[in-house]
Amino acid sequence: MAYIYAIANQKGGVGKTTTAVNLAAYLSSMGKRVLLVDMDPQANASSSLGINKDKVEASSYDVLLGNITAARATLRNGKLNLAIIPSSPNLAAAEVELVGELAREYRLRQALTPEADKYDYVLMDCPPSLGLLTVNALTAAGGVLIPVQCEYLALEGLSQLTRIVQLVRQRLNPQLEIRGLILTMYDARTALAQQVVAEVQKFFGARVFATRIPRNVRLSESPSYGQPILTYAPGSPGAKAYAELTQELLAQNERE
Amino acid sequence: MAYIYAIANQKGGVGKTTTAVNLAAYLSSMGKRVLLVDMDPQANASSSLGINKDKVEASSYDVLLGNITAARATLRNGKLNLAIIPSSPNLAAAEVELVGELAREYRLRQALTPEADKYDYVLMDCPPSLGLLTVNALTAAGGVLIPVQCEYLALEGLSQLTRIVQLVRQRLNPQLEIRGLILTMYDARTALAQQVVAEVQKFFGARVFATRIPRNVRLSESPSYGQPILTYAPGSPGAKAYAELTQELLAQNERE
Ligand SMILES: Nc1ncnc2c1ncn2[C@@H]1O[C@H](COP(=O)(O)OP(=O)(O)OP(=O)(O)O)[C@@H](O)[C@H]1O
Ligand SMILES: Nc1ncnc2c1ncn2[C@@H]1O[C@H](COP(=O)(O)OP(=O)(O)OP(=O)(O)O)[C@@H](O)[C@H]1O
Ligand SMILES: [Mg+2]
Ligand SMILES: [Mg+2]
Repeated sequence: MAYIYAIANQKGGVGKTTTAVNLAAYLSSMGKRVLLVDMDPQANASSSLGINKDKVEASSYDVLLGNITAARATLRNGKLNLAIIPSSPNLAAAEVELVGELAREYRLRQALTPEADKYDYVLMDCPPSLGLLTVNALTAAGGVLIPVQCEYLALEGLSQLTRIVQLVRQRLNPQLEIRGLILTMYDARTALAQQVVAEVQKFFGARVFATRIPRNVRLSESPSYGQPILTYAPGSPGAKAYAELTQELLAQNERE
Repeated sequence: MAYIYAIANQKGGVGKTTTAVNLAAYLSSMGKRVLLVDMDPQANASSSLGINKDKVEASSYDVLLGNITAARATLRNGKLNLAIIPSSPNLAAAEVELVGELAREYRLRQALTPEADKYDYVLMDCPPSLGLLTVNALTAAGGVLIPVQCEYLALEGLSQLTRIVQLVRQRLNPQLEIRGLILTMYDARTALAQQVVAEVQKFFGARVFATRIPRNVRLSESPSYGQPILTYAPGSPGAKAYAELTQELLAQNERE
């Protein structure tokens, strides 16, 4: 059975997409079978891997609306040995289109269930909101990975996010847990970053991954080349950190 | 009549809140009567000015639902001479609650119309999405200010944003225009920032404000003290840039 993770945080720009894309690429390079699902209408995860969001034939929107199976919406990136369900801009309309539907929160979970035994890891990149798209991902997931930018405003939203995770666990998906918090854009030189790290560790303790992702311009350049950091700048601090994070996750999962 | 601006961009973490709060503070310090409206359920603009989002009695949620007038939801920050309609977490539910309502896009516009002659400037901080909250702000606004982070992924969403602005202008608010794009987190040392700036100027030309906001850690520290940069670190590069941006906006408006 696959590990199914939602990568979520309603705070914008904290590194959700960067984490989803690079974790997926490293997991695959370490021999795991990986599916990346782009659940953000911005389609940043899709374009970070060179997919043109305006030209995809089928997307996570079609899967959510039940127009197509997850298998038929899946693209393969041969070079990275990665499967991807891309997003498209019409995904923004899904929330309103599904308002009246029964069990609208279970759509993604139902679509991914037949796929789960084909993969070792399924990663879902979420938009910066706690609406129906993120709730679908949380309902489909076994765990949620929470990127936390080392900034004050990013701290503010964590209690709201943990409340939603609890609600989803109580009402929709009893197996959902917080798999871990990932500290991103960490700049050891600033006092602010140290303070944020201390706060996050105080509240979440061992659930905070030891690996911190440093601020590294190579990470923000790589999407413009349609590549993960693994192929764009494998020797960079950003690449090393995501490789380390992947190993930390694998070691924890294998220990269980 | 007030200048009414929505500060919007569905890409997360590009500096919407930082721009809304600091532009409001500088406009007020230059003698303008200013109202700041927090339309983001994260309530970052509210907390950046020291307001506790879980303790507010009335918020933009109540105004949108029609439970209270905008005037009664307005708080005053005496030190900054600023009026603020705070947000609260229940704002996240407004979109679904208003789905069946007639003219649900005009709620904010209707609520702010009686207030417009009390202020010179009304600024609305939007969440990172193009849903009903942002559409309400675009329908209430005379212009939209678009913060653009100098990063590749931030470029991707601009065409989607301009499409929505056109749609709102055609169907809901014929006076809406793109008032200007603000380049944020600009780091002159990186080639990526230069490329992004060149792209933005190619597409938007004179609508790009000349003032660029540099990346400056003081800007990300000031919210943790509940203060705008104007009072927290008035001599910092971030403060100088927002003062300059405010003067550029005022000079353009006065020339009209
Ligand atoms: N560690 C890092 N160092 C430098 N830049 C980074 C890092 N992580 C992400 N970035 C850049 O910061 C910006 C925000 O990151 P990203 O888009 O991954 O965040 P997000 O949470 O997915 O945003 P959104 O809320 O819009 O979905 C992007 O331009 C990205 O390239
Ligand atoms: N010029 C800057 N230099 C350094 N840090 C900045 C700058 N502008 C904003 N920040 C910081 O970057 C983060 C993102 O900025 P901000 O929260 O204003 O963006 P936003 O677009 O409002 O995000 P969201 O999409 O979540 O609403 C915040 O932690 C903020 O303090
Ligand atoms: Mg993203
Ligand atoms: Mg904001």
